[in-house]
Amino acid sequence: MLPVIVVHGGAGLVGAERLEGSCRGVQEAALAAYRILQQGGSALDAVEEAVVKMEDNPMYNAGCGSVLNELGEVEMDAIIMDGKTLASGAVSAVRGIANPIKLSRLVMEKTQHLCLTAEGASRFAKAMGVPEVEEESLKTDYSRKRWVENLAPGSNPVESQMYGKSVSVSFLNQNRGKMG
Amino acid sequence: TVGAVAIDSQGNVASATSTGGMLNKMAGRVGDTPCVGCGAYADNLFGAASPTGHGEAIMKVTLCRLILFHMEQGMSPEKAADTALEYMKTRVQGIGGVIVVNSSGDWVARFTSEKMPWAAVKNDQLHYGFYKGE
Repeated sequence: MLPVIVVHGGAGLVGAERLEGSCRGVQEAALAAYRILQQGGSALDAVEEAVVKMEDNPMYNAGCGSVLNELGEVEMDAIIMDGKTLASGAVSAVRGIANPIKLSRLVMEKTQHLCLTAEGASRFAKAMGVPEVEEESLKTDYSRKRWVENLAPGSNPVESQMYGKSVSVSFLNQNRGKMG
Repeated sequence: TVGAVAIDSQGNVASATSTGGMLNKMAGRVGDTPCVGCGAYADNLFGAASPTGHGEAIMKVTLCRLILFHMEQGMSPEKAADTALEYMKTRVQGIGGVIVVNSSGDWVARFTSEKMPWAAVKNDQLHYGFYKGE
């Protein structure tokens, strides 16, 4: 079987100034993961590596660079799934770690559960020796700027870029800021 | 949101997805990402998928499991992805994208948003794109 890796960097808003960086980031992630597959590594290791690369890249809404919630905080979700066994692990609303995808894999491999959330996920991370990071280190100037711009209802002037010109105003209003 | 799907030399597939969620979401909001069949799905019999987009819409149609269901019924990854994304768009007005690989190593990156950065490597060849049709 010829190994294959495919990655995406999200279907949300990407401004022109971030176009080159986001395109470069997915290529770097794909190539890093492909090297694992070339060396006989597993698909599971490859997808984890690809996602770690993008979590560490502030261009993307995951890990460092995550969008902020209404309180200006970072809450992250992640999942990993193994097609051989249908095993899966996930975390939700997790804080203060750099790579939620690694914690998801630990949930899959070290617990009887499929998903750990919030404080429970943090407790598990600590028990597994996953290093804590300062929440501020996950925030970027870009994520803070977008948070401020979107505090006021109807204050996002660039949303139409996200949906395209053919979408109605009512559709935009219904779906304002709902791209994860 | 970021995601990856892969098939290795043993024919095993896997999927992974990670996100900060939705801009200015309510504290405590959990989207599609950590939900099996929504934020990811992988089954060696059919393939693997990872999505991005409107989380609540992706959950309503269990997007990744829907794509694998279509592939189980004989659709190609491209047809399965397009059919599921169109269903999500018309049925629950959800916009998004997916990457898919099947158990034969055929892959696709499809989206109903204007843009989605993606990249793929197969047979030592790098493919990438950003806009529809690339």
